[in-house]
Amino acid sequence: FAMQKSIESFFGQK
Amino acid sequence: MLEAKLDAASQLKKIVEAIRDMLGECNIECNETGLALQSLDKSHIVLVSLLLGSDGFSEYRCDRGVTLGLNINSLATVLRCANNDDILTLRSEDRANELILTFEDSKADRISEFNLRLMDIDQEYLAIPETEYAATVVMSAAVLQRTLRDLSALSEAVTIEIDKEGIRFSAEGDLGKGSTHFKPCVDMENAENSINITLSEPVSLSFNLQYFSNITKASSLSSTVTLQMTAGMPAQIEYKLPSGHVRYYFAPKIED
Repeated sequence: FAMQKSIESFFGQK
Repeated sequence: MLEAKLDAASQLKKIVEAIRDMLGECNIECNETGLALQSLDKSHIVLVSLLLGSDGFSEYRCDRGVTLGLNINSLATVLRCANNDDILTLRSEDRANELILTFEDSKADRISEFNLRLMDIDQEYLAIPETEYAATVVMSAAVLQRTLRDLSALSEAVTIEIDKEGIRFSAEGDLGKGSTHFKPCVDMENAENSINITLSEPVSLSFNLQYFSNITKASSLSSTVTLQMTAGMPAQIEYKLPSGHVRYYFAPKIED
């Protein structure tokens, strides 16, 4: 079952 | 002080129309290189990065950085008051709390002026990592939009597989499953229908089709779209503009 990830889980905060 | 002029308001109208459904309040950063917008969509699944280079404007001046904090839907509403072929001017003083938009018809006997109230928006900025993408596909924007729309009838998710044979879009749902496969090809008549694939290794990712349909609204901006994917990372989907781009970083659905 594929879980939708958020962008923040890939890109860090500046 | 920002002063930027476009010969046709349609250039900005269609960009704002393409992204307005995904975004809400955002900052447009203006400096001498042009206008830049980076904002997460409401679901935090897509990061939109817009760049309008200064050379895309017939006149452009921005001697000190100006941040235009606004609601993209308010900007879209004001832009609806401009005719496509009106000359559009954006003006904002330093640390001003309003953006002045003027629309002039080419015979210059009608001029409209709108003042859009600006807001202080404290926005989180994400660092977009430099990514070596395993696969890059350049294809017709309209064909991508149509392919994804067809598959959204079957499921809320699409799996995109890219290998040396080509690119396959597939979806499976209650009523069944379907897939469309494109081989790399060069169309001499109209190059935009070519499918160009650069591959360092095969990659397969799944995405939500509802958000994808919001992204492909940008198909009106460019005849081709560049899709870049690599395992376990957001896809980069880019629509080139005459002097800039609209880029979407799209978080995949990861098998747990």
